[in-house]
Amino acid sequence: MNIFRLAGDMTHLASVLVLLLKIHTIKSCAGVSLKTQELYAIVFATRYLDILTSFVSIYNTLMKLIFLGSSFSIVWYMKYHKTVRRTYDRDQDTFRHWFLMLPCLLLALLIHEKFTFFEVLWTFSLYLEAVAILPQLVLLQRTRNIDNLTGQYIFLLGGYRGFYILNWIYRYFTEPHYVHWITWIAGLVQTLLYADFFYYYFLSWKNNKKLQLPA
Amino acid sequence: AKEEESHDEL
Repeated sequence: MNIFRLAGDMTHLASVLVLLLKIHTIKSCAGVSLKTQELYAIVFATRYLDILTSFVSIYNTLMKLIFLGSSFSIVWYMKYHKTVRRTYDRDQDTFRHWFLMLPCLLLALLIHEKFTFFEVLWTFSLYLEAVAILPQLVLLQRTRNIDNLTGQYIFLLGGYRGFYILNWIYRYFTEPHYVHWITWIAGLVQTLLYADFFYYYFLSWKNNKKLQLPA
Repeated sequence: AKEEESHDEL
């Protein structure tokens, strides 16, 4: 565990907590894409299938449980909670997430490190995570009206990706045989998707103004 | 060891 990996995990954890705080305390999920949240639930479910069979550390297992639990509870809140679900921007959140899942599954079947059930699903989760933010970014673009918590949520998620890239660079130079092209390319693609959002986030921060995306 | 390495991240 290096400082970049820890910082990445902590920003990831913070992003989830910010979103749960918004949903649980304010009882609102306005501006949050259910499509993206469903994709994350699928990402964690397929990636952490090994939770019972492979043990790395208590830290890893605990974090896996937190990410699984939080992603499914966010989906549950948005779909079934009687107050929260009424604040969901159903009509704007129309991204077809099947269009993301199918190509990711095909790609995982074609490009993977090992052709086993767990490994292909694990690779699928990497590809899907890379693009899972797209429905959220489209929803932001459409509603344009972004409250602080939603902005912070996406900012923290992007931060998590950035720290993971630093972690990979660090591990590449400090650990022999640490080469994972699939993870790196998927992670890089994912981080690049945030670039545009980050640009406008920093502009609004610099000018001390509310975050607004151009039409 | 390689397999473990690739799955020790979250």
